[in-house]
Amino acid sequence: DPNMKGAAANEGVLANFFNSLLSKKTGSP
Amino acid sequence: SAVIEKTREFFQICDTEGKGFITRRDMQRLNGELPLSADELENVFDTLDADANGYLTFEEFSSGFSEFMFGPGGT
Repeated sequence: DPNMKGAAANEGVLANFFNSLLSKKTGSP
Repeated sequence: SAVIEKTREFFQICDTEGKGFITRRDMQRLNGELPLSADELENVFDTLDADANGYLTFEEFSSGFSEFMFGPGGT
């Protein structure tokens, strides 16, 4: 189902986004 | 409260001008700062902007973040 695939892709991108914010914050002194 | 604090910090990273909302341009500006492509950042904005009005409010941002942290309908 393309919708399911799209939703899963969105979730992946959101996870990437928030994970990179988390590592950006913890990375700073 | 730690999650709310973290959410506020992330929101401020995106809303550098302190407008109280995030625009598509704000997301594009993160292209150099975060390891995501312009398309992925556009996708993040569209996914979080629940009412699709072009302005990502703190409420929309935090509901997306809590869903990321706790899963759908996470408390």
